[in-house]
Amino acid sequence: TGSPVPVLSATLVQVVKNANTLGIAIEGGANTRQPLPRIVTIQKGGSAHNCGQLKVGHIILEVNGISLRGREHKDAARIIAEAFKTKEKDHIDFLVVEPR
Amino acid sequence: REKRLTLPPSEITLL
Repeated sequence: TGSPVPVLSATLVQVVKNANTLGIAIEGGANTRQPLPRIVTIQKGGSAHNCGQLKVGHIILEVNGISLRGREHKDAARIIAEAFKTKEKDHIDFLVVEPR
Repeated sequence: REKRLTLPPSEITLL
C-alpha cells in the first residue's frame, strides 16, 4: 500500500554565478499562502537561466544547505541574495521540488 | 490570536 502522503523528490540544482544577476523572482514565505518560496520568473541572461535546470514553479527548500522553512519572504529573499553576493563560492546550491 | 482561513498573498522579489 502506498503512503498517504505524496512523496516529492527534491532535486539539488547548482547555479554557477556566471552573470551579473541571479535573475529569478520569488514569491512566498512563512505566513503567506505559499509557505515556501516559489520561483515565478526566470530572466534570460541571468545565472539561473544560464544554468538551465531551475524552472518556473520550482519551490525552494534550501539554499546552500540553509532551510527556508519557517522563514518569511524577506528573510528568504535575503538568504538567496547573500548566497549570490558572497565571493566565497562561485555557485549556489538550490534544493528544489516540483509543484504537485 | 485569530485563526485566519486564508493566508495573505506574498509579495514578489526579483533577485
